[in-house]
Amino acid sequence: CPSTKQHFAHEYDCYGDSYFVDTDLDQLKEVFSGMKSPS
Amino acid sequence: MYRKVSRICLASEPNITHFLQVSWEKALGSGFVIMLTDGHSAWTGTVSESEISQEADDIAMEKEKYVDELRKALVSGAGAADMYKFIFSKESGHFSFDKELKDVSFRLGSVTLDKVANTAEVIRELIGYCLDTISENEAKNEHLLKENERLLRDWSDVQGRFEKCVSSKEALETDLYKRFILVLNEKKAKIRSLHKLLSEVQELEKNAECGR
Amino acid sequence: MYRKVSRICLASEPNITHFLQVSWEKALGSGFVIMLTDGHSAWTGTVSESEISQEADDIAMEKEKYVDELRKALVSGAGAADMYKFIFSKESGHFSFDKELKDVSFRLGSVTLDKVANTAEVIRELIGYCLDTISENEAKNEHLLKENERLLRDWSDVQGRFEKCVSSKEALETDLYKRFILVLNEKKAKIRSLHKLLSEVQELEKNAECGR
Repeated sequence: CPSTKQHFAHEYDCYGDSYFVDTDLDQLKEVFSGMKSPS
Repeated sequence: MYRKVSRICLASEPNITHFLQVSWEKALGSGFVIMLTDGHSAWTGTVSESEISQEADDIAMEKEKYVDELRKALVSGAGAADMYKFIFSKESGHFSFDKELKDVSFRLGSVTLDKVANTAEVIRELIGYCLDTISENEAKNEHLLKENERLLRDWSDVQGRFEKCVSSKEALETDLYKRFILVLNEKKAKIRSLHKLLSEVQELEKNAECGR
Repeated sequence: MYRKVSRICLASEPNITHFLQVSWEKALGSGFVIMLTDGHSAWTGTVSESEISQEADDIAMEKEKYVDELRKALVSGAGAADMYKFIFSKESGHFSFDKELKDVSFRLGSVTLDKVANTAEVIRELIGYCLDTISENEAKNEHLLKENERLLRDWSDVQGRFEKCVSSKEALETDLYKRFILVLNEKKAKIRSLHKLLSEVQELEKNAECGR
Protein backbone atom coordinates (compact mmCIF):
# COMPACT_ATOMS: atom_id res chain seq x y z
CA CYS A 1 0.00 0.00 0.00
CA PRO A 2 1.13 3.61 -0.47
CA SER A 3 2.07 4.11 3.19
CA THR A 4 4.22 0.96 3.23
CA LYS A 5 5.79 2.01 -0.03
CA GLN A 6 6.50 5.44 1.44
CA HIS A 7 7.97 3.89 4.58
CA PHE A 8 10.35 1.67 2.64
CA ALA A 9 11.30 4.51 0.33
CA HIS A 10 12.21 6.49 3.41
CA GLU A 11 14.16 3.70 5.06
CA TYR A 12 15.87 1.98 2.10
CA ASP A 13 17.43 2.95 -1.19
CA CYS A 14 16.27 1.43 -4.46
CA TYR A 15 18.78 -1.41 -4.04
CA GLY A 16 17.45 -2.45 -0.66
CA ASP A 17 20.28 -0.94 1.38
CA SER A 18 19.19 0.86 4.55
CA TYR A 19 19.85 4.63 4.75
CA PHE A 20 20.13 4.56 8.46
CA VAL A 21 21.34 1.16 9.67
CA ASP A 22 25.06 0.34 9.29
CA THR A 23 25.79 -2.40 6.85
CA ASP A 24 28.04 -5.45 7.28
CA LEU A 25 29.64 -7.99 4.96
CA ASP A 26 26.65 -10.32 4.71
CA GLN A 27 24.14 -7.52 4.21
CA LEU A 28 26.20 -5.73 1.61
CA LYS A 29 26.79 -9.02 -0.26
CA GLU A 30 23.05 -9.57 -0.23
CA VAL A 31 22.39 -6.06 -1.58
CA PHE A 32 24.99 -6.55 -4.33
CA SER A 33 23.68 -9.98 -5.27
CA GLY A 34 20.16 -8.55 -5.64
CA MET A 35 21.37 -5.91 -8.08
CA LYS A 36 21.14 -6.46 -11.81
CA SER A 37 24.50 -6.62 -13.57
CA PRO A 38 25.70 -3.00 -13.74
CA SER A 39 27.25 -3.49 -17.22
CA MET B 1 65.56 -45.62 -46.17
CA TYR B 2 63.83 -47.79 -43.62
CA ARG B 3 65.24 -50.79 -41.86
CA LYS B 4 64.03 -53.24 -39.28
CA VAL B 5 65.89 -56.10 -37.65
CA SER B 6 64.02 -58.80 -35.81
CA ARG B 7 64.61 -62.19 -34.26
CA ILE B 8 63.10 -65.21 -35.95
CA CYS B 9 63.28 -68.95 -35.53
CA LEU B 10 63.62 -71.24 -38.48
CA ALA B 11 61.48 -74.35 -38.55
CA SER B 12 64.60 -76.41 -39.31
CA GLU B 13 66.69 -74.92 -36.47
CA PRO B 14 64.24 -73.89 -33.72
CA ASN B 15 66.96 -73.63 -31.07
CA ILE B 16 69.12 -71.20 -32.95
CA THR B 17 68.04 -67.59 -33.08
CA HIS B 18 68.32 -66.05 -36.50
CA PHE B 19 68.08 -62.40 -37.37
CA LEU B 20 66.03 -61.04 -40.21
CA GLN B 21 66.80 -57.61 -41.54
CA VAL B 22 64.31 -56.03 -43.92
CA SER B 23 65.13 -52.73 -45.61
CA TRP B 24 63.11 -50.66 -48.01
CA GLU B 25 63.04 -47.21 -49.55
CA LYS B 26 59.74 -45.35 -49.34
CA ALA B 27 57.17 -48.07 -48.90
CA LEU B 28 57.44 -51.75 -48.13
CA GLY B 29 55.11 -52.48 -51.01
CA SER B 30 57.57 -50.93 -53.49
CA GLY B 31 60.03 -53.72 -52.84
CA PHE B 32 62.47 -54.62 -50.11
CA VAL B 33 65.75 -56.31 -49.40
CA ILE B 34 65.99 -59.22 -46.98
CA MET B 35 69.09 -60.24 -45.08
CA LEU B 36 69.14 -63.33 -42.91
CA THR B 37 71.96 -64.23 -40.55
CA ASP B 38 72.72 -66.75 -37.84
CA GLY B 39 75.69 -64.77 -36.58
CA HIS B 40 78.08 -66.84 -38.66
CA SER B 41 76.73 -66.79 -42.21
CA ALA B 42 74.46 -64.36 -43.98
CA TRP B 43 72.14 -64.56 -46.96
CA THR B 44 70.50 -61.78 -48.85
CA GLY B 45 67.78 -61.36 -51.46
CA THR B 46 65.48 -58.81 -53.02
CA VAL B 47 61.73 -58.84 -53.45
CA SER B 48 60.56 -56.45 -56.14
CA GLU B 49 57.31 -54.53 -56.34
CA SER B 50 56.09 -56.69 -59.23
CA GLU B 51 56.83 -59.85 -57.27
CA ILE B 52 54.81 -58.46 -54.38
CA SER B 53 51.90 -57.66 -56.69
CA GLN B 54 52.15 -61.09 -58.29
CA GLU B 55 52.16 -62.85 -54.94
CA ALA B 56 49.14 -60.83 -53.80
CA ASP B 57 47.31 -61.89 -56.96
CA ASP B 58 48.33 -65.52 -56.52
CA ILE B 59 46.83 -65.70 -53.05
CA ALA B 60 43.85 -63.59 -54.12
CA MET B 61 44.55 -60.83 -51.63
CA GLU B 62 44.31 -57.09 -52.16
CA LYS B 63 47.85 -55.72 -52.54
CA GLU B 64 47.50 -53.28 -49.64
CA LYS B 65 46.31 -56.02 -47.34
CA TYR B 66 49.08 -58.32 -48.54
CA VAL B 67 51.74 -55.69 -47.82
CA ASP B 68 50.24 -55.30 -44.37
CA GLU B 69 50.59 -59.04 -43.85
CA LEU B 70 54.20 -58.85 -45.02
CA ARG B 71 54.80 -56.07 -42.52
CA LYS B 72 53.35 -58.12 -39.68
CA ALA B 73 55.35 -61.19 -40.65
CA LEU B 74 58.72 -59.68 -41.50
CA VAL B 75 58.95 -56.30 -39.85
CA SER B 76 56.87 -56.19 -36.71
CA GLY B 77 58.93 -58.65 -34.74
CA ALA B 78 56.70 -59.13 -31.75
CA GLY B 79 54.25 -61.97 -32.18
CA ALA B 80 55.94 -63.24 -35.31
CA ALA B 81 56.96 -66.39 -33.46
CA ASP B 82 53.38 -67.31 -32.71
CA MET B 83 51.77 -66.60 -35.99
CA TYR B 84 54.38 -67.09 -38.65
CA LYS B 85 56.58 -69.99 -39.64
CA PHE B 86 59.91 -69.33 -41.33
CA ILE B 87 61.48 -71.97 -43.50
CA PHE B 88 64.97 -71.70 -44.94
CA SER B 89 67.12 -74.10 -46.83
CA LYS B 90 70.80 -73.21 -46.62
CA GLU B 91 71.53 -75.43 -49.61
CA SER B 92 69.06 -73.89 -52.02
CA GLY B 93 68.81 -70.51 -50.36
CA HIS B 94 65.03 -70.76 -50.50
CA PHE B 95 63.42 -68.69 -47.77
CA SER B 96 59.67 -68.79 -47.21
CA PHE B 97 57.26 -67.70 -44.56
CA ASP B 98 53.84 -69.07 -43.77
CA LYS B 99 51.04 -67.57 -41.77
CA GLU B 100 49.68 -69.95 -39.19
CA LEU B 101 46.04 -69.78 -38.24
CA LYS B 102 44.12 -72.15 -35.95
CA ASP B 103 44.54 -75.41 -37.81
CA VAL B 104 45.74 -74.23 -41.12
CA SER B 105 48.79 -72.45 -42.44
CA PHE B 106 49.26 -70.82 -45.81
CA ARG B 107 52.29 -69.65 -47.74
CA LEU B 108 52.56 -65.90 -47.42
CA GLY B 109 55.65 -65.46 -49.55
CA SER B 110 59.04 -66.75 -50.52
CA VAL B 111 62.31 -65.51 -51.93
CA THR B 112 65.61 -67.03 -52.95
CA LEU B 113 68.52 -65.72 -50.90
CA ASP B 114 72.14 -65.73 -51.97
CA LYS B 115 74.90 -66.42 -49.54
CA VAL B 116 76.91 -63.34 -48.76
CA ALA B 117 80.63 -63.63 -49.48
CA ASN B 118 81.84 -61.24 -46.80
CA THR B 119 79.62 -62.20 -43.87
CA ALA B 120 81.83 -60.42 -41.33
CA GLU B 121 81.26 -57.11 -43.09
CA VAL B 122 77.49 -57.63 -43.17
CA ILE B 123 77.45 -58.56 -39.49
CA ARG B 124 79.64 -55.58 -38.60
CA GLU B 125 77.28 -53.32 -40.51
CA LEU B 126 74.29 -54.85 -38.70
CA ILE B 127 75.86 -54.40 -35.27
CA GLY B 128 76.92 -50.89 -36.23
CA TYR B 129 73.36 -50.06 -37.29
CA CYS B 130 72.06 -51.41 -33.97
CA LEU B 131 74.54 -49.31 -31.99
CA ASP B 132 73.62 -46.19 -33.98
CA THR B 133 69.93 -46.86 -33.36
CA ILE B 134 70.62 -47.30 -29.65
CA SER B 135 72.52 -44.00 -29.57
CA GLU B 136 69.76 -42.18 -31.45
CA ASN B 137 67.12 -43.54 -29.13
CA GLU B 138 69.14 -42.64 -26.07
CA ALA B 139 69.56 -39.11 -27.40
CA LYS B 140 65.81 -38.88 -28.12
CA ASN B 141 65.06 -40.13 -24.62
CA GLU B 142 67.49 -37.65 -23.11
CA HIS B 143 65.79 -34.87 -25.01
CA LEU B 144 62.32 -36.05 -24.00
CA LEU B 145 63.39 -36.30 -20.37
CA LYS B 146 64.64 -32.72 -20.47
CA GLU B 147 61.43 -31.64 -22.18
CA ASN B 148 59.40 -33.39 -19.52
CA GLU B 149 61.37 -31.72 -16.76
CA ARG B 150 60.85 -28.37 -18.40
CA LEU B 151 57.12 -28.99 -18.82
CA LEU B 152 56.86 -30.06 -15.20
CA ARG B 153 58.63 -26.88 -14.13
CA ASP B 154 56.37 -24.80 -16.36
CA TRP B 155 53.27 -26.54 -15.03
CA SER B 156 54.45 -26.04 -11.48
CA ASP B 157 55.09 -22.37 -12.18
CA VAL B 158 51.66 -21.76 -13.72
CA GLN B 159 49.98 -23.81 -11.00
CA GLY B 160 51.67 -21.59 -8.41
CA ARG B 161 50.57 -18.46 -10.21
CA PHE B 162 47.04 -19.82 -10.54
CA GLU B 163 46.86 -20.56 -6.82
CA LYS B 164 48.20 -17.08 -6.08
CA CYS B 165 45.60 -15.60 -8.38
CA VAL B 166 42.80 -17.46 -6.62
CA SER B 167 44.08 -16.29 -3.21
CA SER B 168 44.55 -12.74 -4.34
CA LYS B 169 41.09 -12.70 -5.90
CA GLU B 170 39.58 -13.78 -2.59
CA ALA B 171 41.70 -11.23 -0.73
CA LEU B 172 40.68 -8.51 -3.18
CA GLU B 173 36.99 -9.25 -2.67
CA THR B 174 37.37 -9.22 1.10
CA ASP B 175 39.39 -6.00 1.01
CA LEU B 176 36.95 -4.22 -1.30
CA TYR B 177 33.96 -5.16 0.82
CA LYS B 178 35.72 -3.88 3.93
CA ARG B 179 36.42 -0.55 2.29
CA PHE B 180 32.90 -0.28 0.86
CA ILE B 181 31.37 -1.02 4.26
CA LEU B 182 33.49 1.68 5.93
CA VAL B 183 32.57 4.31 3.35
CA LEU B 184 28.87 3.41 3.28
CA ASN B 185 28.60 3.39 7.05
CA GLU B 186 30.23 6.84 7.12
CA LYS B 187 27.50 8.06 4.78
CA LYS B 188 24.79 6.37 6.88
CA ALA B 189 26.12 8.05 10.03
CA LYS B 190 25.87 11.35 8.17
CA ILE B 191 22.32 10.55 7.09
CA ARG B 192 21.38 9.64 10.66
CA SER B 193 22.81 12.88 12.06
CA LEU B 194 21.14 15.00 9.37
CA HIS B 195 17.86 13.22 9.94
CA LYS B 196 18.12 13.83 13.69
CA LEU B 197 18.91 17.49 13.09
CA LEU B 198 15.99 17.85 10.73
CA SER B 199 13.67 16.22 13.24
CA GLU B 200 14.87 18.61 15.97
CA VAL B 201 14.48 21.65 13.73
CA GLN B 202 11.03 20.50 12.66
CA GLU B 203 10.11 19.94 16.32
CA LEU B 204 11.34 23.40 17.25
CA GLU B 205 9.36 24.90 14.39
CA LYS B 206 6.25 23.02 15.46
CA ASN B 207 6.66 24.24 19.06
CA ALA B 208 7.20 27.80 17.86
CA GLU B 209 4.05 27.57 15.74
CA CYS B 210 2.08 26.29 18.71
CA GLY B 211 3.47 29.09 20.88
CA ARG B 212 2.41 31.68 18.24
CA MET C 1 74.50 -56.49 -14.59
CA TYR C 2 75.74 -53.69 -16.76
CA ARG C 3 76.85 -53.91 -20.31
CA LYS C 4 78.11 -51.49 -22.90
CA VAL C 5 79.01 -52.16 -26.53
CA SER C 6 81.03 -49.66 -28.48
CA ARG C 7 82.88 -49.38 -31.77
CA ILE C 8 86.66 -49.26 -31.69
CA CYS C 9 89.42 -49.29 -34.25
CA LEU C 10 92.50 -51.38 -33.75
CA ALA C 11 95.84 -49.81 -34.54
CA SER C 12 96.71 -52.87 -36.65
CA GLU C 13 93.43 -52.82 -38.65
CA PRO C 14 92.26 -49.21 -38.77
CA ASN C 15 89.85 -49.86 -41.67
CA ILE C 16 87.93 -52.61 -39.95
CA THR C 17 85.45 -51.66 -37.27
CA HIS C 18 85.65 -53.84 -34.21
CA PHE C 19 83.17 -54.00 -31.39
CA LEU C 20 84.11 -53.96 -27.76
CA GLN C 21 81.66 -55.23 -25.21
CA VAL C 22 82.37 -54.55 -21.55
CA SER C 23 80.16 -56.08 -18.88
CA TRP C 24 80.32 -55.77 -15.12
CA GLU C 25 78.24 -56.47 -12.05
CA LYS C 26 77.83 -53.61 -9.61
CA ALA C 27 80.77 -51.38 -10.33
CA LEU C 28 83.31 -51.30 -13.10
CA GLY C 29 86.06 -51.13 -10.50
CA SER C 30 85.03 -54.51 -9.09
CA GLY C 31 86.09 -56.23 -12.26
CA PHE C 32 84.70 -56.65 -15.74
CA VAL C 33 84.56 -58.94 -18.73
CA ILE C 34 85.73 -57.83 -22.13
CA MET C 35 84.54 -59.26 -25.42
CA LEU C 36 86.06 -58.14 -28.69
CA THR C 37 84.68 -59.09 -32.12
CA ASP C 38 85.20 -58.20 -35.74
CA GLY C 39 81.92 -59.79 -36.80
CA HIS C 40 83.68 -63.03 -37.71
CA SER C 41 85.75 -64.01 -34.67
CA ALA C 42 85.41 -63.13 -31.02
CA TRP C 43 87.79 -63.00 -28.07
CA THR C 44 86.98 -62.67 -24.44
CA GLY C 45 88.83 -62.00 -21.19
CA THR C 46 88.31 -60.95 -17.61
CA VAL C 47 89.91 -58.16 -15.61
CA SER C 48 89.62 -58.69 -11.87
CA GLU C 49 89.34 -56.10 -9.13
CA SER C 50 92.84 -56.88 -7.89
CA GLU C 51 94.26 -56.46 -11.38
CA ILE C 52 92.55 -53.07 -11.60
CA SER C 53 94.01 -52.04 -8.22
CA GLN C 54 97.43 -53.30 -9.28
CA GLU C 55 97.33 -51.42 -12.56
CA ALA C 56 96.29 -48.25 -10.76
CA ASP C 57 99.25 -48.65 -8.40
CA ASP C 58 101.63 -49.35 -11.28
CA ILE C 59 100.76 -46.11 -13.03
CA ALA C 60 100.60 -44.25 -9.71
CA MET C 61 96.98 -43.25 -10.10
CA GLU C 62 94.25 -43.24 -7.46
CA LYS C 63 92.02 -46.25 -8.04
CA GLU C 64 88.85 -44.20 -8.40
CA LYS C 65 90.49 -41.99 -11.00
CA TYR C 66 91.88 -45.03 -12.80
CA VAL C 67 88.46 -46.67 -12.98
CA ASP C 68 87.12 -43.40 -14.37
CA GLU C 69 89.80 -43.53 -17.07
CA LEU C 70 88.87 -47.13 -17.82
CA ARG C 71 85.25 -46.04 -18.17
CA LYS C 72 86.16 -43.30 -20.60
CA ALA C 73 88.36 -45.60 -22.65
CA LEU C 74 86.28 -48.76 -22.75
CA VAL C 75 82.71 -47.84 -22.00
CA SER C 76 81.95 -44.31 -23.09
CA GLY C 77 82.31 -44.91 -26.79
CA ALA C 78 82.17 -41.37 -28.08
CA GLY C 79 85.57 -39.75 -28.28
CA ALA C 80 87.41 -42.98 -27.69
CA ALA C 81 88.75 -42.86 -31.22
CA ASP C 82 90.47 -39.55 -30.63
CA MET C 83 91.96 -40.16 -27.25
CA TYR C 84 92.60 -43.84 -26.98
CA LYS C 85 94.60 -46.32 -28.99
CA PHE C 86 93.61 -49.98 -29.03
CA ILE C 87 96.15 -52.63 -29.83
CA PHE C 88 95.30 -56.27 -30.30
CA SER C 89 97.32 -59.21 -31.42
CA LYS C 90 95.16 -62.06 -32.73
CA GLU C 91 98.03 -64.47 -32.36
CA SER C 92 98.79 -63.83 -28.70
CA GLY C 93 95.38 -62.51 -27.71
CA HIS C 94 97.06 -59.55 -26.04
CA PHE C 95 94.73 -56.57 -25.92
CA SER C 96 95.92 -53.23 -24.64
CA PHE C 97 94.71 -49.67 -24.68
CA ASP C 98 96.71 -46.49 -24.44
CA LYS C 99 95.63 -43.00 -23.61
CA GLU C 100 96.90 -40.48 -26.12
CA LEU C 101 97.65 -36.97 -25.00
CA LYS C 102 99.26 -34.14 -27.04
CA ASP C 103 102.58 -35.70 -27.88
CA VAL C 104 102.67 -38.58 -25.52
CA SER C 105 100.70 -41.75 -24.97
CA PHE C 106 100.74 -44.04 -21.98
CA ARG C 107 99.56 -47.57 -21.41
CA LEU C 108 96.25 -47.48 -19.56
CA GLY C 109 95.73 -51.20 -19.30
CA SER C 110 95.98 -54.56 -20.95
CA VAL C 111 94.43 -58.00 -20.78
CA THR C 112 94.91 -61.32 -22.50
CA LEU C 113 91.85 -62.42 -24.44
CA ASP C 114 91.02 -65.98 -25.38
CA LYS C 115 89.48 -66.81 -28.70
CA VAL C 116 85.86 -67.86 -28.35
CA ALA C 117 85.06 -71.30 -29.72
CA ASN C 118 81.47 -70.62 -30.67
CA THR C 119 81.72 -67.16 -32.20
CA ALA C 120 78.32 -67.40 -33.88
CA GLU C 121 76.64 -67.82 -30.49
CA VAL C 122 78.48 -64.83 -29.02
CA ILE C 123 77.58 -62.68 -32.02
CA ARG C 124 73.95 -63.81 -31.87
CA GLU C 125 73.87 -62.93 -28.18
CA LEU C 126 75.38 -59.52 -28.93
CA ILE C 127 72.87 -58.76 -31.68
CA GLY C 128 70.07 -60.03 -29.47
CA TYR C 129 71.21 -57.74 -26.65
CA CYS C 130 71.26 -54.80 -29.08
CA LEU C 131 67.74 -55.57 -30.30
CA ASP C 132 66.48 -55.86 -26.72
CA THR C 133 68.10 -52.53 -25.85
CA ILE C 134 66.50 -50.94 -28.91
CA SER C 135 63.08 -52.28 -27.88
CA GLU C 136 63.51 -51.07 -24.31
CA ASN C 137 64.56 -47.63 -25.48
CA GLU C 138 61.65 -47.46 -27.91
CA ALA C 139 59.26 -48.38 -25.10
CA LYS C 140 60.83 -45.73 -22.83
CA ASN C 141 60.57 -43.28 -25.68
CA GLU C 142 56.90 -44.12 -26.17
CA HIS C 143 56.25 -43.70 -22.46
CA LEU C 144 58.12 -40.40 -22.32
CA LEU C 145 56.21 -39.12 -25.35
CA LYS C 146 52.90 -39.95 -23.66
CA GLU C 147 54.12 -38.29 -20.45
CA ASN C 148 55.16 -35.32 -22.50
CA GLU C 149 51.71 -35.07 -24.08
CA ARG C 150 50.02 -35.41 -20.70
CA LEU C 151 52.22 -32.72 -19.17
CA LEU C 152 51.51 -30.43 -22.09
CA ARG C 153 47.77 -30.99 -21.66
CA ASP C 154 48.03 -30.38 -17.92
CA TRP C 155 50.05 -27.22 -18.46
CA SER C 156 47.58 -26.01 -21.07
CA ASP C 157 44.70 -26.71 -18.68
CA VAL C 158 46.25 -24.83 -15.76
CA GLN C 159 47.32 -21.99 -18.04
CA GLY C 160 43.71 -21.67 -19.22
CA ARG C 161 42.44 -21.66 -15.67
CA PHE C 162 45.04 -19.11 -14.66
CA GLU C 163 44.07 -16.81 -17.53
CA LYS C 164 40.41 -17.21 -16.61
CA CYS C 165 41.23 -16.38 -12.99
CA VAL C 166 43.08 -13.21 -14.02
CA SER C 167 40.15 -12.12 -16.20
CA SER C 168 37.56 -12.96 -13.60
CA LYS C 169 39.55 -11.11 -10.93
CA GLU C 170 39.58 -8.00 -13.08
CA ALA C 171 35.89 -8.44 -13.87
CA LEU C 172 35.07 -8.93 -10.17
CA GLU C 173 36.87 -5.73 -9.20
CA THR C 174 35.10 -3.75 -11.91
CA ASP C 175 31.75 -5.24 -11.03
CA LEU C 176 32.04 -4.63 -7.30
CA TYR C 177 33.13 -1.04 -7.82
CA LYS C 178 30.19 -0.44 -10.16
CA ARG C 179 27.71 -1.82 -7.64
CA PHE C 180 29.34 0.08 -4.81
CA ILE C 181 29.17 3.33 -6.76
CA LEU C 182 25.45 2.87 -7.40
CA VAL C 183 24.69 2.20 -3.72
CA LEU C 184 27.01 4.98 -2.56
CA ASN C 185 25.40 7.47 -4.91
CA GLU C 186 22.01 6.60 -3.42
CA LYS C 187 23.40 7.59 0.00
CA LYS C 188 24.83 10.79 -1.41
CA ALA C 189 21.50 11.63 -3.04
CA LYS C 190 19.78 11.07 0.32
CA ILE C 191 22.30 13.32 2.06
CA ARG C 192 21.75 16.04 -0.57
CA SER C 193 17.96 15.82 -0.18
CA LEU C 194 18.25 16.00 3.64
CA HIS C 195 20.54 19.02 3.34
CA LYS C 196 18.04 20.69 1.02
CA LEU C 197 15.15 19.92 3.33
CA LEU C 198 17.08 21.18 6.32
CA SER C 199 17.93 24.42 4.48
CA GLU C 200 14.28 24.90 3.53
CA VAL C 201 13.08 24.35 7.08
CA GLN C 202 15.74 26.66 8.45
CA GLU C 203 14.75 29.30 5.85
CA LEU C 204 11.10 28.97 6.79
CA GLU C 205 12.00 29.31 10.47
CA LYS C 206 14.07 32.42 9.71
CA ASN C 207 11.22 33.97 7.73
CA ALA C 208 8.76 33.17 10.50
CA GLU C 209 11.12 34.80 13.02
CA CYS C 210 11.38 37.91 10.87
CA GLY C 211 7.57 38.00 10.47
CA ARG C 212 7.19 37.86 14.25
